[in-house]
Amino acid sequence: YALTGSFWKKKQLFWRVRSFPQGSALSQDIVRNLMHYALTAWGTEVGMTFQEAEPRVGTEPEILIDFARAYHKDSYPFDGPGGTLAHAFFPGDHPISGDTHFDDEEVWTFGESDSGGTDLFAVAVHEFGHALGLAHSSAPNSIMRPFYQGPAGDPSKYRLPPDDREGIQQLYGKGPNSPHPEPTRKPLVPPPQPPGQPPDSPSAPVPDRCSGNFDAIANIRGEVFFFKGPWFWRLQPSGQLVSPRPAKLHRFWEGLPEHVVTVDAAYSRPSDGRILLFSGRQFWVFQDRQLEAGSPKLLTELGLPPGEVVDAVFSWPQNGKTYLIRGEQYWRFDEAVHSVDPGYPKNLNLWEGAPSAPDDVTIGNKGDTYFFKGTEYWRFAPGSVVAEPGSPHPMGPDWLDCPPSAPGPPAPR
Amino acid sequence: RTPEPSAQDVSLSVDWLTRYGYLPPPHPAQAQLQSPEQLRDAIKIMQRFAGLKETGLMDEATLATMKKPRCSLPDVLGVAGLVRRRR
Repeated sequence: YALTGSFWKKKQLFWRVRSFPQGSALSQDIVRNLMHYALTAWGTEVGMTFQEAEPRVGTEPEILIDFARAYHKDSYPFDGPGGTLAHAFFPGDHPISGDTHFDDEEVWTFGESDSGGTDLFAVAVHEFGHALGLAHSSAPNSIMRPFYQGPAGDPSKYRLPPDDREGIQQLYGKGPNSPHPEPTRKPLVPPPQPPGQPPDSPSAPVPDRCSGNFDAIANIRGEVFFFKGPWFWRLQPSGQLVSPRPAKLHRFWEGLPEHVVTVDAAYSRPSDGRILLFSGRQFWVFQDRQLEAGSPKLLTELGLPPGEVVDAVFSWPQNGKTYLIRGEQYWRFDEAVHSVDPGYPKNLNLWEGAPSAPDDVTIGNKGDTYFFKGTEYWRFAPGSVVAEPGSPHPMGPDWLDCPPSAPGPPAPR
Repeated sequence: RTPEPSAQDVSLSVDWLTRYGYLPPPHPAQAQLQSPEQLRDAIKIMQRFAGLKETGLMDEATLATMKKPRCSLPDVLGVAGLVRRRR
């Protein structure tokens, strides 16, 4: 899932259908019922309630729903049947925040197969995800995938896919275990709570990314992961953070033992795309997000002396070798023969200008080598072992969407 | 060999990639040509997002996915997202 960075600060929201589909087989009551169930699907997971507002009474509801055609006074004109189906506005203080628009030129259906039209309930659940603060997800089963995926089934029994549940609970916390509030329409089947998961709350303290001092940083398939304690942030190739709020280590890296709460170093192995997370004297090997059998392995298996740990690991594209750094020394590991090259460890001063004991080292998407330490980074042009003039640079503004004057401890030299 | 996409397909695809946040919006005061590398990277990200094979090419599956009914909001909330928030 991906968060937009905005969410509602209250747990009860009001909604109203301001305009209904023209010439649709769906009655106004059915449309209102479907909206109710689509909102409830989200509310159930986080303990939020959604109340239908009476027209022209009191203040405007947060979520105003319209069925509109073509240009309708926002920047997302509809395009007739097919193409774009609907959109919604993220939470915020602007009057349009939370509003949800459906293309009135679609054939909206309920309880039919795909061929009859577009399932209004499925699209409504997706759009209300935006209205509550979620962005599009690439997870295969997520309702927040941008493409229409067909009918979502019985609205009164619908339950969000796990990816979407986790996303909304990151924003609003998990709903109370008490029975579901009295339904205002047809009875709902309260979904069972997933067992064995600790309660999460959006107010739970999370580390500050702008203070730097990451445990590990790795470029994994074009995205840069910043690890700090049991959390990590992801920076997309576009330079955009997936979310300013960090994700939980153990929810993403499936199979990583709970007792591993710090990742010392991480890198993506170019030879087979596996991702290696180092912690203490061990490392864990992942294929995508899943832990591979045989993990953990000992650093001694890579040829490091017994008891040794690493500060940083990276694979240098110029020679395909893997560099394991500890303090002011480094070992060069040959993936092809699966052993450390003779003559190592050597002094890190090969990398002219680089800090000793870096937090981590990673390769950028254009082949540059980046050393990170504290709140600063050193850039080495592709193939170069001399830090570029002006290094180190402050990390926060360049990598993590932090203000230039972000407070933080100076990098240890 | 994958057949070359038509000029119209390329044009529509660039428009699609821009609209959904994979490519930066054109500068209002200048014509903008996308470099082949930038276009290939954008296609790859789109393919990853859509669960397609990452070829970086406007292949048949990619073009078909671009024609699927979908939500109007961008997938990559970069500049497009900021524009939307400003309004």
